[in-house]
Amino acid sequence: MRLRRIKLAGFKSFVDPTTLHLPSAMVGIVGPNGCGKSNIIDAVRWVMGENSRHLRGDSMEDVIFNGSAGRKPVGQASIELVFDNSDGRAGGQFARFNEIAVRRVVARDGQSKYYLNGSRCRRRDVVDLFLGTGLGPRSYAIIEQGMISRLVEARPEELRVYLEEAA
Amino acid sequence: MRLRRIKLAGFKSFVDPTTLHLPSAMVGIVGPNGCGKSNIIDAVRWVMGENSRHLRGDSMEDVIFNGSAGRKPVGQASIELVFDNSDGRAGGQFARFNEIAVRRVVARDGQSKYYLNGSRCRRRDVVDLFLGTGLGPRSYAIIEQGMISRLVEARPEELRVYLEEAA
Amino acid sequence: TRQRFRETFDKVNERLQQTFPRLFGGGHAHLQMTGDDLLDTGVAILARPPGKRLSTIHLMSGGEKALTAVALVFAFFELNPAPFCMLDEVDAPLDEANVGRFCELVREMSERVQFIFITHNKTTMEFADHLLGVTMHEPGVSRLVAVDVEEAARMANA
Amino acid sequence: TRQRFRETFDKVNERLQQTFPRLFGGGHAHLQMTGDDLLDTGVAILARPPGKRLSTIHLMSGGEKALTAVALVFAFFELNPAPFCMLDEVDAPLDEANVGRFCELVREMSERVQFIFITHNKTTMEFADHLLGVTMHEPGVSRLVAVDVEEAARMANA
Ligand SMILES: Nc1ncnc2c1ncn2[C@@H]1O[C@H](COP(=O)(O)OP(=O)(O)OP(=O)(O)O)[C@@H](O)[C@H]1O
Ligand SMILES: Nc1ncnc2c1ncn2[C@@H]1O[C@H](COP(=O)(O)OP(=O)(O)OP(=O)(O)O)[C@@H](O)[C@H]1O
Ligand SMILES: [Mg+2]
Ligand SMILES: [Mg+2]
Repeated sequence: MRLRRIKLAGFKSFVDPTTLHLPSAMVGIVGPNGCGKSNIIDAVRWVMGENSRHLRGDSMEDVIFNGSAGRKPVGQASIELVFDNSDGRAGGQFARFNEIAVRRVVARDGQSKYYLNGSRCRRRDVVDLFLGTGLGPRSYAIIEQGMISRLVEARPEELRVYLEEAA
Repeated sequence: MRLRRIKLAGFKSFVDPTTLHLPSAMVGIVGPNGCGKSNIIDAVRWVMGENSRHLRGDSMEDVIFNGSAGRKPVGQASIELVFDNSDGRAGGQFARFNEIAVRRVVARDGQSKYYLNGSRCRRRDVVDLFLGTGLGPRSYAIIEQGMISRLVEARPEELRVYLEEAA
Repeated sequence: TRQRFRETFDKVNERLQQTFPRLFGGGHAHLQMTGDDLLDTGVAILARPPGKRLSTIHLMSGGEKALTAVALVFAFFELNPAPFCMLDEVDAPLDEANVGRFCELVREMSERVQFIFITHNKTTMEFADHLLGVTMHEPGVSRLVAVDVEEAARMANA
Repeated sequence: TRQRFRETFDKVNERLQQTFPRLFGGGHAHLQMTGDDLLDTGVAILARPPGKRLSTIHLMSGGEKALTAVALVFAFFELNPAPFCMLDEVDAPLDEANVGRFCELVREMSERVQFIFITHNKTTMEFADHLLGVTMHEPGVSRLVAVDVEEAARMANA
């Protein structure tokens, strides 16, 4: 279940519609401090169901582009992940598709909408899709900036929790 | 009160007597991971009175070289700082000296001995020497590895404490 | 449940004992329970870089701690191996030799896992098959740009 | 005492408003009390990098957070300016442009403060007047070696 493309629009600093192509198994993302690299990681976790509390924000709205010196805020954020499912690893009713597009949209009212291959679905359908694939917002498939320090500084009781969460 | 030399012996990974010369106002310390660079910072904080609890250790003994694949542990650790005091900033009775050597020695029994210009003194004489100079084990003159992250992650109540400590 | 914790602990421990020597070019690390009851015991990491003595992770250098944590992350990952893995600047405190071994292990794992890694490190950039550049030419607005490794390396944390 | 806290807060705040724009090449940062009582209020950092919106430090990027903390450290330092300052790898998460401004500020401060800095960064190494090399050729045993900047830069985090 390779990740082929990530499409962002209105999400944090990616106000303009942007498509990232991931054509191989070793893709590096580079750029200066604050240019938006970690926001891409946030986007992937968010569309898999993560709450903005864990994405450096306080409320659902914090993921919507909230303006800059030269631009006004926008009204919604959208992230779409396009997976190559030719290995058949995806779960749920979409398991038979060769390509699976997962999309999450949120508007200023805080309501999230989820879509699978263009059709509206529930959040739990997206969660089911990722079940058994090792993916999900809290899995160790996504190591955000600061995670390594947290592991290093963890007291034994905290490390135990990390161990349990990995299972 | 420039720092001219740091002499280490038996301190953490600096088992052999070693003298660092600091000949200018912009001195860089480089080397691979784990080679001993941060141990030098620990040494300076330790001789100014820091406790090993704050130097990544649990007990006083943790600063004494405790052996490696090819060497046995040793019985004591010694750090000496040599200051150029031609600007007269040092406090206490040694203020009139042009050069001031501050030395701390600890043995396996955990007893620390302090020396100023070769003469045995009390820990509080060393503390008095640094009073009013902005130096001391907990001052912001020494920013150890991880301090920046701690400041970044500090909650408002914790940041308040850092502010108070700086005063 | 006690059973489940024991199984998870053992699997991660076993895998950590493989990843650590790969990243450090030798040495050993393992997990240790700090208490007696499987239901609430803490877990500590003990590690011995090549040629050094065994100690808890807290006594290691900044780079050694980070590399040990990466070894643990890969052990966690293998419990539920996902088809891709995203790493955000995990190589930041590593020196060149350690970055090299980190990249070698990632390359080996990339035969079955797709890696997407954010980095400021020139060596890591050179290991990528493709580089995506992100810029903020207009302040506050991110956009993608084509990058080649030489140009990115010049801008890198170096 | 309330008086003392107020004075310390104001002095650090004033200095932070000078150091932040030097390190970021513009923009603004300040401290804000989170409560009403000077005796127990918390303190928060608000910052606005050039061209971006004001936010708490927690919403910034990894490198922006670190650079803001460095600005605060220098403001703390100025409360009780010592004759020397030791910095352990504070430049680790910074990109080249930010490292450059960091080094420029350190160089300016070095007219009255002696700086001793540990770094893996090539740009920072080139700013030093002298470099001390530390190695562990024999495992577990540190020793000093002579270094020149080119050789150190080759071994650097790059
Ligand atoms: N809702 C939002 N609207 C607009 N901009 C936002 C929003 N949320 C975050 N940002 C901006 O995104 C930037 C952070 O981006 P990000 O954390 O991805 O940087 P980065 O490339 O990872 O940098 P570093 O190398 O320092 O880690 C911040 O400057 C912040 O202003
Ligand atoms: N009491 C001791 N006896 C012997 N060796 C010790 C002692 N205490 C610490 N060490 C060794 O010192 C090393 C750590 O050194 P240090 O933290 O100075 O590394 P560093 O050069 O700062 O590395 P990095 O670049 O990763 O931060 C560890 O490998 C540890 O084994
Ligand atoms: Mg980042
Ligand atoms: Mg260190």
